Amino acid sequence: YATAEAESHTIHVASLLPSSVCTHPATPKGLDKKSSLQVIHKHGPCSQLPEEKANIPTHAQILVLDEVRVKSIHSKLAKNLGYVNVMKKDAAANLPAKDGSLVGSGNYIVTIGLGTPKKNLTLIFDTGSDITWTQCQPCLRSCYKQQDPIFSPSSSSTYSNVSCSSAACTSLNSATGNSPDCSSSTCVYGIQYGDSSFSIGFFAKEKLTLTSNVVFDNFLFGCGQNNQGLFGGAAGLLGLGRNKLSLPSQTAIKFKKIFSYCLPSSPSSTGFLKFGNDGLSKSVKFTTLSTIPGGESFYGITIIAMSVGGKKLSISASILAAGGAIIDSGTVITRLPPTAYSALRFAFRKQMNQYPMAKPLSILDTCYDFSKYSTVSIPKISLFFEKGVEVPIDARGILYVNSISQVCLAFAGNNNHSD
Amino acid sequence: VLIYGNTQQKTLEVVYDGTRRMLGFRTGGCT
Repeated sequence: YATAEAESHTIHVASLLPSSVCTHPATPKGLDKKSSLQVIHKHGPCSQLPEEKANIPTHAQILVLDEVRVKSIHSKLAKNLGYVNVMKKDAAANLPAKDGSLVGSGNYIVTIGLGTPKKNLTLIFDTGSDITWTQCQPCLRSCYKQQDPIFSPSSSSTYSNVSCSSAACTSLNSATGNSPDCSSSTCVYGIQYGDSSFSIGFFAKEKLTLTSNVVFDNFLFGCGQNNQGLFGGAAGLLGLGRNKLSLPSQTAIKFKKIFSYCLPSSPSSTGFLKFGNDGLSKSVKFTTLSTIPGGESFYGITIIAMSVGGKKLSISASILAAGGAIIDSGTVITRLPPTAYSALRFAFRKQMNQYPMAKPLSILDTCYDFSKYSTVSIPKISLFFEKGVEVPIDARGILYVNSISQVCLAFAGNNNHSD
Repeated sequence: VLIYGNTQQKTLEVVYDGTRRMLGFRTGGCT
């Protein structure tokens, strides 16, 4: 795909287009495979979701959904911090004021097992939300079409409902942003996403099978009876956030809240989601996780600098840190403070000035027409984190390819400095 | 907030250590 030179990537243009064939799975180095799941792009050839293949969204549609998710994140933080004016502004952009969580349109999926006997369920992989839920029989109100058979609690010997008076039920307030309800002493959860998608159902306990050797009893999850929205053919969501109801928190006794993943380079290849620290490479470089006020479920990070083509951009750390920063597996395009994005775009365009530009693609305003080239050279981009950690972005993470005649810089700016 | 999205995370191994409150990165993590 690319050969790295000093400060740029040389890319064969033909390799920008994704393959229609699923390639062999990725494996983490030194992996104890007992605790590892495959991560698959929802819309790629490795996905087994037929509904998704038949209705693959365009890149423009994916970017519109991504913008909805980002507005939902900003809206959630603003609401929790009491920034009423910001909420009014977002409400004007057709966002629901009551956004319990984020839009459920993440691009990556994993398969887990639930119940006894175990039933496999393909769930959307999301570090930006907390509770795990799946559609459940008898679908008292509504279920959308999914690839896997819908989970049936009555067919499982290890299923039990959670009572309204339990501490777990009370915890739903912080995990979903909504107060739980009560039906015949059974705790009822409700989670609404930024695009108005939602799931409502019984809060329950069940045996969770991550791999054949890694099984957890009494895993708390949502057994959805009324589920509507943009979940495609997935059976629900896997919540990997920081709340105590998230999967990493519920499995903390075994895995100590440690998990890792690798997102594949293209939709035609696979990545992994691994729990625990067995087999972690010593070459992993660590920075500090922080907490964003009002957004305690998010994984906060501190980005202090950026470079393009080996040269650091002249952006002060205070601008990059102004609104805080998070890392999110469900947001497609990295959003930068407006000033930082302007500096990145200026430097990138300057080093790409030999290529003809193309029309913008949704939120992406720096696009190129590579149709007359067999290879192109693009500047390397790096992010710098606290504790001296430099993360070079892979060539596949710098460009977002709609077609060879519309290849875009895969970054965007926030609307406001304070976002 | 600045949001570090999944396109830019491709091929990195991203490690979450909630107990030590650390986040790790390793390039070439999918191979």
